[in-house]
Amino acid sequence: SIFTGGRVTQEFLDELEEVLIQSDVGLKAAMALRDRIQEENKKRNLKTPEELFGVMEEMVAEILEGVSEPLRTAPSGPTVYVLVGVNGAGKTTTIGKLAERWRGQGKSVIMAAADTFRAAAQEQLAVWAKRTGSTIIAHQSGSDPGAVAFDAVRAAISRGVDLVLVDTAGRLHTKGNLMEELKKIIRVIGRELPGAPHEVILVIDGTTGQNGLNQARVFAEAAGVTGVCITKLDGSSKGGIAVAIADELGLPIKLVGVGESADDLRDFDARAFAKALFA
Amino acid sequence: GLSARLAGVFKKLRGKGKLSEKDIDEALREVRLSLLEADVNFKVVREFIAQVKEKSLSAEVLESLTPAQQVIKIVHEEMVELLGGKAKPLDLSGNPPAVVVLYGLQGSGKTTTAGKLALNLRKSGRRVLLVSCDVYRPAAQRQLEILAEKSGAGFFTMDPGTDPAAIARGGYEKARTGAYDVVIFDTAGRTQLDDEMMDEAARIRDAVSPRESILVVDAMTGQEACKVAQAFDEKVGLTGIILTKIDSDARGGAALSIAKVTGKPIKFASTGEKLEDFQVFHPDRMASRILG
Ligand SMILES: Nc1nc2c(ncn2[C@@H]2O[C@H](COP(=O)(O)OP(=O)(O)OP(=O)(O)O)[C@@H](O)[C@H]2O)c(=O)[nH]1
Ligand SMILES: Nc1nc2c(ncn2[C@@H]2O[C@H](COP(=O)(O)OP(=O)(O)OP(=O)(O)O)[C@@H](O)[C@H]2O)c(=O)[nH]1
Ligand SMILES: [Mg+2]
Ligand SMILES: [Mg+2]
Repeated sequence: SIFTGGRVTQEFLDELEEVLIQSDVGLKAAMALRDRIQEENKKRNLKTPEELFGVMEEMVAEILEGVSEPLRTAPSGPTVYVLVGVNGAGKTTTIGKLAERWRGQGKSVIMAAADTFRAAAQEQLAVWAKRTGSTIIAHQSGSDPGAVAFDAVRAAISRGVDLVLVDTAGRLHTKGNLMEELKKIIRVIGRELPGAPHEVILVIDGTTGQNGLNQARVFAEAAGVTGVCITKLDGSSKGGIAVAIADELGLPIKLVGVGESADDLRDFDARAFAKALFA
Repeated sequence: GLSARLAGVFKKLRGKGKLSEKDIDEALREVRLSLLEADVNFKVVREFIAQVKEKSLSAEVLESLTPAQQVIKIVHEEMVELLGGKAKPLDLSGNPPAVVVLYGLQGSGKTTTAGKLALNLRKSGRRVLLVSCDVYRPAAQRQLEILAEKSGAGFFTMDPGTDPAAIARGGYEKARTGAYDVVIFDTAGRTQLDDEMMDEAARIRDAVSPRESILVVDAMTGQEACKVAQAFDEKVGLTGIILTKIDSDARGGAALSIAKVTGKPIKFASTGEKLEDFQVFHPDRMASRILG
């Protein structure tokens, strides 16, 4: 048995470390948490597995809560969110979900189809605009993404629209020229509307392993990420990379995607997330 | 990298004459850490290390003047073997049209891969039909239609309200009567936890009896790669894997995990967003990359 005579054994700590590794928190975080729980056990003399898992959940929740922040909105005028991230993470779908949420509150939404590169990217966003009753601003395929973002912010200001959601093309953080393009899109938005974008949301696929940390590091540095959305947590992956991102980079996890429908978006709940890691 | 870390471990143990099993264990701990950092599944790492240990307890290693190099050599060889030894081609044997179906998690790169495969086959002079069985994702059918135009392939689909298996049957008929050499079916992204969607995957397979049933996997996938691949393999019977987005800096340990649990060959690697960014998979290059 894992606890012998009420003491925590090395076997149990090994198993605990494996549960953490299995959830993609990464080796560094797993080993650090293992050391901390060992210390904690010396102090508190934990008697049962339930107690120990409880303390572990607490530690993970604290790491996530420590950097948490709500989604920002503009004090007046349009709020602008830019969604960024690597290819296929779930940016376009998350924009659809955010639009659904704001429309549900009676707010007006403009979607900027600033992915002018990928096949049918604008058509995909147009479907979401139709589904959510949002306006879409799009240019020709291959046109300058900054110009699309510019037009969308301009339109929002002149029409008194509440929210602008800027969809960007998937891009690997390893591609310098694409990261420069992203910086330009964000600069253009900021020049047109001071204080914007109010959120640069990094979308991370919940099935991602340790590369998610590299992604977050580079996007944070280049694009000034203000919050993270972890998608696809309705799959079997636990999204533990969120822990590494919060712990090492101090980025707040703000949203979670749990499916492909318009209402499959949740505010990040650190406690629930920590609990699910050990479920 | 790993070589330096292993060399460091063995340097500490030098001057003791012949190495012991305990020394090998210490060295293999470094290998274990490296593989976990590379996202190889922790169970696969455990089995892999046991395999490597067995091979490392030989006179060749224990009495070597350069044991670190010997261990790395064994690790690399075992990995290359697991990853499929040498590159395996697409199976297009039998009467045309050869049927290829692509499956995978949401966003793994299936639709783009369908276009790349089509271009690749077109370059060898084959007539290719691309069929979209994705009636769920907004503009998925249009996305594949554009890729068909770009790759010089034919395109087929039906109204989004149609059952994907019925679209598959229709696509197969068109491929047969239209004298296509290969017909590639793009399916909707799905998670293996969705029973209904996994049943649909099996029905698509039953509708067209594929020569190749391929799992399209993102190179950055983490620990769950094993469970995902196993579930798809059990449900539809995979014949091969395609690894995508290896133009990233992901170490790609998922490739090793999947190769280990399914035993199926990784046939291609997708190396970018353009249709030309597509190569035959090289196990030796992947092994070096995973080891880091
Ligand atoms: N199961 C599940 N699927 C999701 C979730 N979020 C997005 N997806 C799916 O993931 C796939 C990719 O989503 P997109 O929104 O196109 O991703 P993207 O980041 O815009 O992709 P690119 O623009 O090509 O880089 C689609 O099939 C979505 O339906 C989620 O939370 N759960
Ligand atoms: N950098 C890079 N991007 C890729 C590669 N393969 C595909 N992509 C991109 O990844 C994103 C997702 O590709 P899709 O082909 O839409 O993926 P999918 O599996 O069909 O997605 P769903 O149908 O929603 O499940 C797109 O932005 C592609 O351009 C690759 O090898 N490298
Ligand atoms: Mg998109
Ligand atoms: Mg697709």
